[in-house]
Amino acid sequence: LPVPPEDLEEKNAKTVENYLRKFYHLPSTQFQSARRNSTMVAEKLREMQRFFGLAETGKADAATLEMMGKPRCGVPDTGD
Amino acid sequence: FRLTPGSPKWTHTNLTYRIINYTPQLSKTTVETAIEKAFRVWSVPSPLTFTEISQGEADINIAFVPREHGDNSPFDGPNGILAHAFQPGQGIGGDAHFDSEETWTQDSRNYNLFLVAAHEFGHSLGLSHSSDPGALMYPNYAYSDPSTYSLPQDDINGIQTLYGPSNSPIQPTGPSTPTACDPHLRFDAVTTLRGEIYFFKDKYFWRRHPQLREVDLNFISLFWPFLPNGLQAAYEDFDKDLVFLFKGRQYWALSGYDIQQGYPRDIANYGFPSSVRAIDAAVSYRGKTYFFVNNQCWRYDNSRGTMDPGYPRSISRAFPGINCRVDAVFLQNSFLLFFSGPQYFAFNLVTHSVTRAARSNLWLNC
Repeated sequence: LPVPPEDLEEKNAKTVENYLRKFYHLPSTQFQSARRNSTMVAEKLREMQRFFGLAETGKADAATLEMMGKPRCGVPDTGD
Repeated sequence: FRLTPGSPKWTHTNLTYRIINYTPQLSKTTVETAIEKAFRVWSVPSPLTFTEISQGEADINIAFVPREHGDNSPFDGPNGILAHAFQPGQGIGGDAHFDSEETWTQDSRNYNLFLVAAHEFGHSLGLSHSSDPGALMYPNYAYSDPSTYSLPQDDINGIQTLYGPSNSPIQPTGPSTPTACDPHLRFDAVTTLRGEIYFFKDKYFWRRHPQLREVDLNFISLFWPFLPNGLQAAYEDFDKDLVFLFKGRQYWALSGYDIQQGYPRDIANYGFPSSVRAIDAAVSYRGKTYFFVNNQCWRYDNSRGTMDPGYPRSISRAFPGINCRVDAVFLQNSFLLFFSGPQYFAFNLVTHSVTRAARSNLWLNC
């Protein structure tokens, strides 16, 4: 059965947050408003897209999700 | 390249390393050889030396560990995160950890231990990730044949910024990643493949999607780890749904991403004399395949399996207006697109004339 879109959306959102937290120092979101969090995620997404030479949409588009799925090193791409 | 913020580096250059444990998937000797080779990648272009110790505290400790392993950076099981390493410093500084749940190999199967180790040791020495997709310090895993591996120039620049040049009289240099919008860019080979267009250069290819017009850069080894770098010619046989790739006198046949059995073969199979050492370009059109060698063109009949009589002919006679050596050529609609250096020429097969000349990298959206 095709994955219902809302589940896929949820799955992608988790993938994105997980990746940005590990490699782009996205702060944890438990004490932040949803609005502030989405702004922060968009900003970190653009940072990741810039690093990988992707279109800086700030959105989890197909090319960005594909890049996030590639096997890689565990060291963050920014900061120490 | 990027240095780790604060540019941490080792204050001594004679570094020690210790392999704390091993992966059961490779023999101890294989692991030791891969690790030693990975350190040599960095010692060649710099004054650094690496000595293995089996007791005591080494500068760089190497271990295969799973999941949560006490450094607040847990691994995640097979694939995903493969390994990590810490910047130069005391204690955990410099140490490299490999996810023990990965499949570690010494060949093109995921994941080659030598390549991942060479990357992690870059971190152990003070380098961060590079955004150059061809650099060793690029975050994503990309296979390259270890037997011919050469540290890219981007990484050489990084390590020499930290530790200075090597002590040897001749400074090593490495390959640079081609940039799509380099005005001097020339292609090694171009072919269509099931509607997409592949532009080959060194160990890379750009893939152009017909509708999206998007172009992405990949390693040849990403799709075809068995192919050599520096391909010289390529064409698609639409009737057989095969792509043929050439280097020197050898050629390979691909069905999509899979290599056909029994390749590589010798171009003598097409009827080329031994005097022909390599092919510059090739394209197949209406049951005939045209091969371009220096200033000559050969024509091969795909169904008879032999060269047509009256060939080779001079290129400028067979294709008026193409008065240059051909690097690459492909077919699009009723045009042959000939690439020579930084230029391409559109040859109209109906009017049998060149109808356009422009910059080659227009095809890469430059």
